[in-house]
Amino acid sequence: MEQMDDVKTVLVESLIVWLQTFNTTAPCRTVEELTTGVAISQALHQIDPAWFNDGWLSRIKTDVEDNWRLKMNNLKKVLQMVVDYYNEVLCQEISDFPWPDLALVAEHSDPVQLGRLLQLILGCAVRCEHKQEYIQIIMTLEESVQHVVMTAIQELMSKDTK
Amino acid sequence: DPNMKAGAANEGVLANFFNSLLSKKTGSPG
Repeated sequence: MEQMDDVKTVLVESLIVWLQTFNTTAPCRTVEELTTGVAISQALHQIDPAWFNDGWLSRIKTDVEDNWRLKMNNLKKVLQMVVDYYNEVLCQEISDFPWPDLALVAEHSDPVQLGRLLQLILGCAVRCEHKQEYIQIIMTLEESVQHVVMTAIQELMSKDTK
Repeated sequence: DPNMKAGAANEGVLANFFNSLLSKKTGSPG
């Protein structure tokens, strides 16, 4: 059982380590902290400030505390903008990718679903205009984390065959 | 030492992957 849990959480744990390299002002250490969507939106703002712009960032509520509806609103704004980014900026079809269930993230801090969302954020970072910077940072991470990141990127790319 | 060899091979796989990612055109599929 413990091993099953390890398998489920290895993606999200490694991607949290990666997300911490953005040094967001919002806390970014645990699954629970990330369910607000605030740290994720700040990372996206760094990845492409022209797309994930100040206006969009200002609509992400920072004082959601444990209110799952407010968390859900933030996460929806994040996912919608990320999907548009893939379609319109990266020109990548991601409809085959397993969609993160935001309700499970907001209500139950589900690590698997949060992992899927973070995987999509990772895809933005390694394909954006300043991807060199982000890839080089990934290459400085612990080898085990790099491995998970590599597999996550490969999975995203495998959905991109259209 | 087989462990050291495996570690070096692993590092090589990671470096190859990320270097190939670096060389891909920005925004191009795959």
